[in-house]
Amino acid sequence: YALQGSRWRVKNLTYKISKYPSRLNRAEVDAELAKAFSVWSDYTDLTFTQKRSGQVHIEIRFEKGEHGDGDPFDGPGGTLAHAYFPVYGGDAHFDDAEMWSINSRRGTNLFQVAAHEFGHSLGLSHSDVRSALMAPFYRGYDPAFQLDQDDVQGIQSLYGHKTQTDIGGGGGGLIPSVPRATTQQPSAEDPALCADPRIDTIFNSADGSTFVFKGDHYWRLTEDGVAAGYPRLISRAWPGLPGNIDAAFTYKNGKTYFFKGSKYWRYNGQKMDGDYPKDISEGFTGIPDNLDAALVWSGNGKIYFYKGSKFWRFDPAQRPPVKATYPKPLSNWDGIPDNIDAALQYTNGYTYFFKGGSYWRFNDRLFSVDTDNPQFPRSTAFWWLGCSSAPRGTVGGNAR
Amino acid sequence: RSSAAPTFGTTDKATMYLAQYGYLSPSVRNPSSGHIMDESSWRRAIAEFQSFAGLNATGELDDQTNEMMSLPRCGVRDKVGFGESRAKR
Repeated sequence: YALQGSRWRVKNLTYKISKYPSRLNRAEVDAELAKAFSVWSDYTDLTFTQKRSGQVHIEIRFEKGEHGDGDPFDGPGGTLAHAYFPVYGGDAHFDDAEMWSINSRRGTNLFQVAAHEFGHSLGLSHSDVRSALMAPFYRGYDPAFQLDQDDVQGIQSLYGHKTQTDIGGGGGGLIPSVPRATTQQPSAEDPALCADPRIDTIFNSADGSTFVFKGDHYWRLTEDGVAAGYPRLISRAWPGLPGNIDAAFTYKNGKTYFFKGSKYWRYNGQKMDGDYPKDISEGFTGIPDNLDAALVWSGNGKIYFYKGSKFWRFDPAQRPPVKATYPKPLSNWDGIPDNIDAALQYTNGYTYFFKGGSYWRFNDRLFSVDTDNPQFPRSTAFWWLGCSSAPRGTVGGNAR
Repeated sequence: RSSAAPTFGTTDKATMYLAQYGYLSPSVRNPSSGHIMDESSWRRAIAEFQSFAGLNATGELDDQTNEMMSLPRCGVRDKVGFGESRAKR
């Protein structure tokens, strides 16, 4: 990555679209440009709020030929757009002679070019990493677009990592914290997932995002549903990782471990962290194959594995890591059923168990399923996957 | 005047491209300077572009380089900021 040399001093930025493209629906353009901004807010504390008028940080215009800044556009092809670094105002101009398109292989993809130009508006220069979004050349429509690590490092060197904020309340005596919604983008609803909300596994990544795996696909969760633009292919985001994962968790070392059958993989972010897969029996002595679920329990920071009607406790610092007194009956976890699908210590400090279309919130202090209204188990579809037609209750966020 | 207009071949196009995206001094885009440029700066500019674009940095304006120059792209210069020789941190 390369930095131009300037950046915004504030993180809550505003933008307005002063001139829309002549051939696209305005509401669709609003949504695509919001999505383009969220490419950068996903990894930083930047927020982008659209205004319809008045002073903003970033002004966006679709123009043809000479348009007043001495750098005329050149018609279809060639230069697609350009933008100004923060020190020069941060505005972004797009060549309205291009065939801008949305979610289509025809024409030029508006989302990808806009995300690139907004990188300039935030202070990034062109990168010589060919797979980077900030490489200067348009590489065609990519339906499974992902920000390259080069771009993530670049934007975080300007605006820091995405941090978590405390918003107070919550049980179990722990300080709850929930990632703050960073763009005004509403969550999406995935009809297929709502129709069958059973999941393979659910885990938090090191940067605080929460992911759900099912089959070959994954979804990133927002505070009250799944993020727009999903599902995506697991193999594209975690190269080398198969689908149909049994269990996953992120440990204190920031590495994420995935389990399937008799094997496990270790990733650092979305990069495989060495030569994997390895045998579970080799890396997690005493833990069986074909797991149901795994989590790092907030009560003592140790790793718990679940299978059938039993559970194991794994302490990396101990020899052997699994005591002879394990496995123990899962019924020790009062109120949690056998044969669960997934388990998670969520970012609010609570521990959750999932099975079929239902989930339970566990009270670590009382060591039993929490009591609340509505009772547990609740509908995973409504509370976690944003399925509005699923059984109701109080809405999302910490109330999960 | 029309007979004096330069024929706009690939070299001229490449010169404009290299000047537009920061590999050559913008002054070469000014017709009044008559596109006067020494060989070494031209070859260096081509090699810098080739290196930035992930091509072999030969300094020769070959087909692959021309093809890369014809791709649709962003209008912001590739070389910006201070200390150009340290463009990547």
